[in-house]
Amino acid sequence: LSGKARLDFQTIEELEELLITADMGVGTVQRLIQKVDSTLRGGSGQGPDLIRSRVKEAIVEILQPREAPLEVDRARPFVIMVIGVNGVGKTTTIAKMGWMWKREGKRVMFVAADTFRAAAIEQLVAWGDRLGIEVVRQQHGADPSAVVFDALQAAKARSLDVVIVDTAGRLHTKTNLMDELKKIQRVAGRVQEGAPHEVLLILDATTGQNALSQAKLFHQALGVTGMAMTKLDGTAKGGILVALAWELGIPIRFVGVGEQMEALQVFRAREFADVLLG
Amino acid sequence: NLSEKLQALFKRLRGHGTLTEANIQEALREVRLALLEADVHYKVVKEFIESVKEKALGQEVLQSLTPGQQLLKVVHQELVRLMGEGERRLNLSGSPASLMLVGLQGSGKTTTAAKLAKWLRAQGKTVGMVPADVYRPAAIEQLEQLGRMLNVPVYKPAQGEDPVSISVKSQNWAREKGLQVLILDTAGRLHIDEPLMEELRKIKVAVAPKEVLLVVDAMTGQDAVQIAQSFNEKLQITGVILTKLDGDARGGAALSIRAVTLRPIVLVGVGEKLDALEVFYPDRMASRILG
Ligand SMILES: Nc1nc2c(ncn2[C@@H]2O[C@H](COP(=O)(O)OP(=O)(O)OP(=O)(O)O)[C@@H](O)[C@H]2O)c(=O)[nH]1
Ligand SMILES: Nc1nc2c(ncn2[C@@H]2O[C@H](COP(=O)(O)OP(=O)(O)OP(=O)(O)O)[C@@H](O)[C@H]2O)c(=O)[nH]1
Ligand SMILES: [Mg+2]
Ligand SMILES: [Mg+2]
Repeated sequence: LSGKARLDFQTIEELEELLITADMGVGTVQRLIQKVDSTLRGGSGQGPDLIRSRVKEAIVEILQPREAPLEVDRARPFVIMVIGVNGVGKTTTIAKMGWMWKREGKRVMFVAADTFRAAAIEQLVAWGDRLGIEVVRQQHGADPSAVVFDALQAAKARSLDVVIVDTAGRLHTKTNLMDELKKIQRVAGRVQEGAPHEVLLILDATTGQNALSQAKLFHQALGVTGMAMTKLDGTAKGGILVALAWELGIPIRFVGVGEQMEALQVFRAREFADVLLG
Repeated sequence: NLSEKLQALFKRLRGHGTLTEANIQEALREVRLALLEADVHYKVVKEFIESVKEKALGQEVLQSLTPGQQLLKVVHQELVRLMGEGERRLNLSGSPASLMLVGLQGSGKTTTAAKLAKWLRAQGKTVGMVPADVYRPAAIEQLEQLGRMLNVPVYKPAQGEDPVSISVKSQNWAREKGLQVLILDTAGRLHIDEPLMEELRKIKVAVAPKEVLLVVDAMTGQDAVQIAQSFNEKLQITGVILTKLDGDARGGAALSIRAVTLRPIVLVGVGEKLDALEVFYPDRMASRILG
C-alpha cells in the first residue's frame, strides 16, 4: 500500500510541475489536484495513467462551458471591438478574422482606431489591401471614437455584415487609457443599438499570471464578451486559460497559432487540454 | 503580500516557543508560492529556495525578534545578488558599434530600438537605426516614423532586400554617414523557428555586433526559460532588455532569464513613449517580484 502511495505522490508532483510550467498558476493547480483527488478517493487503482486522465477530464470540465464560437449573424453590422495590452496580436487577429468571414461571403470592414502607435494605421491598411477588405481610417492622432463613429455610420448605411474595430494596445492599469476605451464603446452604442456586440480581449500565450489581472480589469471596465489567445504555436501552453475559465464566465472564442491568415482556430476544450497535458 | 503573510505566520508560531527548522520550512513554502505567482520558473524557484535555506535556518533568523522580517531580508538579498550587476554599460566601441535587438513577436523591439537611439544620442553618440524586419506589414514604416519623430537616420532597404543584406549594407551606410552606433531592429520570431533563428545567426556573423540584446516582455511566464535558453544557445546574447515594466506584472521572468543565461538585464522599458527607458535596478526588481 505504501508503494502505491509513494507513486501517487510522485505522479502528483510531476503533474504539478507540468501544469505550473504550463502557466496554469500554483493556486489553480492546487485547486485542480484537490478536485481530482476527491474524485479518486474510494476509486480502486490509482496508477499514474488514471490520475493523468482524471486531471485531463477535470480540465476539460472547466474549459468546456467556455466553448462558445462567435456568432456574427445576430446583428448587422455585427460590431467587434478588439482590445488587449500592447503587442499581444490584436491587429493580426483582426486580419485573420476578417479573412475568415470574407471567405464565408460576408462583407467586412476594418476600423483603424489605433491612432496612436507609429504605423498602426498603415499596418491595418496593409492587411486590408492584402485581403481585399476596406479599412476606415483618419489621420494619425485623430480621436479613436471619431473614427469609430464615422466607420459605423458608413457600415450601417451600407448594411455591411461585420465591422472589426482595432484599438491601440494599452496596459489595463492605465485608467485614462481604459477611459478612452469606454468612450469608444459608448460612441459605438450611440451609432448602432447594441454595438459593440462583441468586446473581444486578446491574450498572449507567453503571458504568465498577469493575464488574470488583464482579464479582470478589462472586464471591469468594459464587460468582455469573448477572449482569444494568440501565439500558441510557440512553446508556451497557455495554461492560464484554465484559471480564467474557472474564475470568469467569459467565452473563449479563438486560438491563434501562427502569423499567417490561416492560423486561427475555433477554441475547442478537449484539443486544448490534449496539448496542455502533452 | 508576502511580508504580511510571513509576519502572520511567525506571529502564530511564536506562541509555541522557539522557532524550529519545520517552522522555517513553512515560511519558505510561502516564499515559494510568492515566486511562482510572480512567474518565476518552477525549477528556478526550486533551486532558489534550496540556496536560501541555509541562511534561512541560520541564527540571524531563528534568534531574531522579528523572524518574518529577517527571513524576508535574507530572501531579498539573495534575489538582488542573483539579478545582478545593476548598472552595466553597453559596449559602444567600433565604427559603427552595432546593437542587435532580438526576441519574440510583440516584445517591444521596434519601440525599444527608437528609445535606445534617443538614450544614446543623449549621451552624445551619433546614432542610426536599421529596419531588418521585412515580414511584418508596415514594420519598416514603423521604424521610419519613429526615426522621423526623433530626427534619427534610418537605413532605407531596397525593394525586396533580405534581412542579412540589409544588416550588411547598413554598416557601410553608417560609416559613410559617420554614425557611431547602429541599432538593428529584427523581426519577432519564435525561438523554435529554426530557419528564422538561423537568419539571426547569419546576421550576427556578418555584422559582428557589439551587443546582442534579447528584448523580453515583463509579463512573460514560465516560457521565459525556454525563450532565453534558445536565443542564448543560438546567438550568445550579451544582455537583456525587459519591457512593459510600467504594468503590474511581477516580472519573475527576470530572475528565470538571469538564472539560465547569466546575462545581465541592461535596461528596462517603462512606457510607450520614447523617453520611457531606464537603467535596471536589481533591488527594485527583487521587491517587485516578491510582491
Ligand atoms: N507566432 C505568432 N505570432 C503572432 C500571432 N499573432 C500575432 N503574432 C505576431 O505578434 C506580433 C504583434 O502582433 P500585432 O497584431 O501587431 O499585435 P497588437 O496587439 O496589435 O500590437 P499593438 O497594437 O502594438 O498593441 C506580430 O509580429 C504578429 O505577427 C500568433 O498567433 N503566433
Ligand atoms: N506600456 C508599454 N508598452 C510598450 C513598451 N515597449 C513597447 N511597448 C508597446 O508594445 C507594443 C509592441 O511593440 P513593438 O515595438 O511593435 O514590438 P516588436 O517586438 O517590435 O514586435 P514585432 O516586430 O511584431 O515582433 C507596442 O504597442 C508598443 O508601444 C513599454 O515599455 N511599455
Ligand atoms: Mg495593433
Ligand atoms: Mg517590430
